[in-house]
Amino acid sequence: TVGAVAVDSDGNIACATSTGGMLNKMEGRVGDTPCIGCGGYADNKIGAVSTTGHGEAIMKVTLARLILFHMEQGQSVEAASDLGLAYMKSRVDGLGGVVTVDPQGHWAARFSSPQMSWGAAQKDTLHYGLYTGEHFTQRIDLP
Amino acid sequence: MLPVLVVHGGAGHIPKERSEKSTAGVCSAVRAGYAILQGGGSSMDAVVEAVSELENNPSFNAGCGSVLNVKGEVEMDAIVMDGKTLGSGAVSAVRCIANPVQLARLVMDKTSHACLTAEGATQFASAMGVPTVPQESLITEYSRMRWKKNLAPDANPVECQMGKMG
Repeated sequence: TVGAVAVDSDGNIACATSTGGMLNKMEGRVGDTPCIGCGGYADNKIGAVSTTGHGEAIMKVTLARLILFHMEQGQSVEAASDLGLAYMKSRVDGLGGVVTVDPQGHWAARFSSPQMSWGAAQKDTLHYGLYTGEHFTQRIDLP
Repeated sequence: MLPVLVVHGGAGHIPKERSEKSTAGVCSAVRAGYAILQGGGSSMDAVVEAVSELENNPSFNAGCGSVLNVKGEVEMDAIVMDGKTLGSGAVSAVRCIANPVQLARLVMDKTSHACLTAEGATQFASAMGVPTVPQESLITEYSRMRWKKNLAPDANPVECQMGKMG
C-alpha cells in the first residue's frame, strides 16, 4: 500500500491511497483502502490521514477517521496517530502505519509494524525514514 | 508551515535488501508531489502525483509491484478524498490499470458515486479513455516469488506481509 496527505498554500487538504491488497488474498477481497474513513480521510476543518497495514483490522476500527476524531478532541497529529494505532493493536491485534497532517501543516508518520517507508516535504527540507525512530533530513532545492 | 506533503510506501516487513529502494522511492515521490505544491498546485494534484509515482515504482505494493491474489492475479484498490468538499472517489478489485489512483480521482470528478468496483470500474476506465495494460506488466519477479511461497498450506501471508510488532 502507498499513500499521501497534503495541505496546499490555500489551506486545502487532500489524501490518496492505493494498494495491491493482501498477499494471496481471496479473489474479490477488498480491504480498507477504498473504504472512506478507513484507507483515507480528508477534511479541511480537521486534517487528513492515509493508512496502511492489515486491512481487515483497519476497517474494524475505521482507523483514518478515528485518528481525526482524536484530533478534533485536541490531540496533536502524532498523539492522535499513536492513539489510533494503539487502539487497533489492543482491540483487534492489528498492525499498521499512517501519515497524518492538520490544517496548520503539522504532520506525523507513525507505525506499529516493524517498518514503514515514509517521506515528507515542508519549507526547504525533505524528511524521511524507514525503521522505528528514524528521521533523516535533506535540503530541497527550491524552484 | 504550508504547503506540506507526507507520503508512505506501506507498513509491514521490508526485507533489508529492499529497504534502500523503498526509501529512495518515497523520497522521489515526495519531491514530485512537493514540486506541484511549490508551483501553486492543489493538494489533490500533489497527492495523486506522489501516489502515481509510487504505483509506477515496482518496489511498492500498488500498481506495478502489487501483491498477487491466491490465483496469481492482480486486483487493486485506491481512494482519493478532497478536504474542502468532502468529495471522494474510489475503485476496488480493479484489474489491468496502471494507475488506480487516477481512476479513483475520475470517479470523484466524473460520477455521482463514491466507489466503482471490478468490471464496472473497468468499463468506466474504458469510457474515460484510460488505457488498460497487460496484467503481466503489473507483476514482478518478487511478487510472484512471494505468491508461490505463500501457497504452502502452513504459510501465513498476513504475518509474511505485516511482520510482527515494531
